[in-house]
Amino acid sequence: WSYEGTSQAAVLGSKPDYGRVLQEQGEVLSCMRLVLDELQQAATVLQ
Amino acid sequence: GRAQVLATLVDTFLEKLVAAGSYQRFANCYRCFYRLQPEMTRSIYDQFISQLQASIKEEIQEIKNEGNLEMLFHSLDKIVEEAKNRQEPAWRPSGIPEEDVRSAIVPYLLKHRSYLQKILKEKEEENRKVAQSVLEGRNKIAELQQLIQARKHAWQ
Amino acid sequence: SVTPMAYETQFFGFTPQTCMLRIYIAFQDYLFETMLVVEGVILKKLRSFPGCEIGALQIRKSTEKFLFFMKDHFDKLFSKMEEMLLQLVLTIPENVLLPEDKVHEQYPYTKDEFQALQDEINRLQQQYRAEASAGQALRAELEEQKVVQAELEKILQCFDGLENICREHGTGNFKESLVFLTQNSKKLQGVLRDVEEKSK
Repeated sequence: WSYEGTSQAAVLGSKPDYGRVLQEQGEVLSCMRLVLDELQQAATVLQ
Repeated sequence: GRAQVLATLVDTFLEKLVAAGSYQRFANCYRCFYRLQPEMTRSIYDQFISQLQASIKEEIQEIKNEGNLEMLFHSLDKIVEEAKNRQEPAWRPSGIPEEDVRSAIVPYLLKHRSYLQKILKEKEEENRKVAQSVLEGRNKIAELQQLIQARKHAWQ
Repeated sequence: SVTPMAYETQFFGFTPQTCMLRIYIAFQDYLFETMLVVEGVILKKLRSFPGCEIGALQIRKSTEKFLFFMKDHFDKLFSKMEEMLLQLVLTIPENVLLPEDKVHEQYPYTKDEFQALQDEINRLQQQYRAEASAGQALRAELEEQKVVQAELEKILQCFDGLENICREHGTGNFKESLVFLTQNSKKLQGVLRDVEEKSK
């Protein structure tokens, strides 16, 4: 559907890409995994 | 009214017809019988006239009943009375149905148009509210994303 | 008839001329029928006079003579009556508009105006459909947002979970505790070295 001309065309036209938003969270999680791996390694070394 | 005029015209028609077909004329045509039986001739003539008048009046009444003319005449009298202040000729069918049907459809189209305008306005208002919620939802998601980024940076 | 009297026909449901024809034929039939009855009665009366010289033919001639005369007047009178009826009774004056045609007075739309009205209605219908579909898209996005929001909150809960674990094990702030741990382990290393030296 083209929402051109509808009252909320601007809102509909600026819809975020929720797929990418969720993808980004994947990157957060893998980054966190990295951090936790490093922490674990550091803790092991410390131990 | 029209009903009265009709009755008067028929009565006048009958009167004149009877006046034309007078007893003299009748006796004159049936002279041989008239000489033989003048009283009889008179009575036959009278019956002829009353029968003719009765049949014609009966016919008119039947036509009025069949065509529902009393009611139609009455309503036409009223319509004419209502239009008495109007001088200029009124609209008449053009003889082109699709031309004439247009005006008959216009009130419905106008009603349809105002209905569409009404529901469109309602739908736009409804969508404005939903769009408001969507924008709030987007802001909420953006906040969550920022929160997550902040937490991630904190960990990093 | 030259004037079809279409408007009157619309109102009465029959053409005035048909109505007049119907009346004419009925009246004429009555005239003829009544004449035949008169002739029949006279003939019957004559039969009751034996030796009467008046024959049926003679009576018939009398009948025709009278009927011819009556018919002639009948036609003249009838056309006069018809003219009056068509003028005064079975007619709709020019300035009169029937109620069912009021719309033509109120909405004298030309073809272009009519087309413009129809176009506007089509446009409104299109617009309404687009608006309705936009509404669906917005509501679909709301549903999507719920899912995304739930996912993001789950991730935040992960963080909360992590931090709760740390707190439960006495490390409120990971970084500080790591520094603290590192310092302690350095101290511990120092102590360990001392102990080793002394034991040597």
